[in-house]
Amino acid sequence: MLEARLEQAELLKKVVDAIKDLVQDCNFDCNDSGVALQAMDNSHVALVSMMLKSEAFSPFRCDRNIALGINLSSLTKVLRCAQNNDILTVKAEDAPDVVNLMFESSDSDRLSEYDIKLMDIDQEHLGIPETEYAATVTMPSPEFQRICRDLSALSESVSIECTKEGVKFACNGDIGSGAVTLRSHSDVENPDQNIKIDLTEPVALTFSLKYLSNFCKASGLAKSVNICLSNEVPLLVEYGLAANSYLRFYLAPKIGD
Amino acid sequence: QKKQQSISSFFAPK
Repeated sequence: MLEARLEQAELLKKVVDAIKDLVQDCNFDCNDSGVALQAMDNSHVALVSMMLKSEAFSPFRCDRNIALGINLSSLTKVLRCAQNNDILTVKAEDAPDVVNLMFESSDSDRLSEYDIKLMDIDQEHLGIPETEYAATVTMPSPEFQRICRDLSALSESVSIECTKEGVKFACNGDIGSGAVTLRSHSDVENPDQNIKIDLTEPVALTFSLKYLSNFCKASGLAKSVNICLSNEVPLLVEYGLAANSYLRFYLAPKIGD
Repeated sequence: QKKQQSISSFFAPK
């Protein structure tokens, strides 16, 4: 059986909020290392990969592999019943029909319990190769969100160009064009504002702003975001979570003339 | 016009 207790329901609320517009039905794959999720969006352009390691829970118990097929809009309805600071316990039997979510108020005696009916989801898993990216940009997540939002007003696509000079987000649309260039920046007083660019070779790729803006719904989960690029491969946008856990988004590039 | 690629053309099924 599965029993996983999170100190704060907020983490799962935010994760589900960040991905529910991209993927609808998905399997939460539970085993002794934690809870993982991998799902493509309907148009097979983007891929969500989440890992909540067992260390993120206390306690965590999962005796065998269990796939919990859950409709994310149903899960959202139930998670709305939890306060951010509630303790959240997820429970399921070994061959479950339902998943049980329990919310306990940390400072009162309230205890809420909900069951969500599970779905049989036949989902193919994609192998994501280990990649040494040519460029990794680490920047404040609100800054990345703002750039995507601003450029979305002008165009459907953004070109991201990394050179030793910095990273340039540029777009071209009907009303005109725009570009935001960032350079490496280190602020000792305010490390959350740091911008780090690790570059082994220059990269230039074009991506859909609609998807990038969608990924930015995860901005509340982490103060900084890693944007990893290599020519001709999907972009990785990674939000690091506590206990080595993560929420990653992969986006296929736009290629050709 | 650049063409949107599919994620499954980069990552193969396991």
